[in-house]
Amino acid sequence: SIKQPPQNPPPRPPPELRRKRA
Amino acid sequence: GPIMLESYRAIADYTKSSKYELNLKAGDLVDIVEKSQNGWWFCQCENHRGWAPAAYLEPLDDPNEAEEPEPNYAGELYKTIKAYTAVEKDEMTLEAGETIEVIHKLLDGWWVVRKGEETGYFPSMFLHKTGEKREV
Repeated sequence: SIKQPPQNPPPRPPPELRRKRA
Repeated sequence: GPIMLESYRAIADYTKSSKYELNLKAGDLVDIVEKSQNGWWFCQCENHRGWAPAAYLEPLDDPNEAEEPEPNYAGELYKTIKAYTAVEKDEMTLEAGETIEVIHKLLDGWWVVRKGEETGYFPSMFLHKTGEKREV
């Protein structure tokens, strides 16, 4: 089904775009 | 009543790596249909629907993402259900069946985990909650 999510971990964002993290 | 979907903006280009994903161009607006904890969100963009990495999306309304949970330094026990080998320096390499503590559940699906003295990012998709209490 199209609602089946991908089986691989999602990519991490490029470092300069990473969200602020505590 | 009508279903209100949250709108997000792509912060970078993303090229899909499997069939049911969406290609994104920086600046694209997408509506979120479902937010999966593993960091893949089901989105629609004009006539296209598919999964996109949450890490590439920012909310239109609140760029600081108030919904992001705070870290929990006490940790919650999880078991790895699949092995993962670190690709980047800040990630953790773990075998399947290891018990670790989750200290920060990030929306992009990469959680901060602790094992002994070591901490690092690990894909939440490969974790399963044990339901046990941590020994103090």
